[in-house]
Amino acid sequence: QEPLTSSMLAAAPPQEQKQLLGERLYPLIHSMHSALAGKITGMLLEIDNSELLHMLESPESLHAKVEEAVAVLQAHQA
Amino acid sequence: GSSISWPPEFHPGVPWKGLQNI
Repeated sequence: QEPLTSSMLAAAPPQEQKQLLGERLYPLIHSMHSALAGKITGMLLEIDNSELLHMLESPESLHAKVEEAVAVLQAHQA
Repeated sequence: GSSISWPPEFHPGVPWKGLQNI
């Protein structure tokens, strides 16, 4: 699967841009938190597309954001 | 049942509707 680029994203309608990002993010997030992957991906899709693209290229950034999202989710569900 | 609906959940292969109401 070729990497998602900003030009590929820009060619898609806004709603589809989030879909494209979600499809790339979900497997990565699922490998970290399988049970919460859908909700974590949903939360992260609220972030700017440019930052989401950066996270796809930077495992460290993604990991940090996923941990943040998990903490928020757990606080929300408590 | 649970009334917690946030956050919207992403499912691979399913069109994302989480931000439709913006």
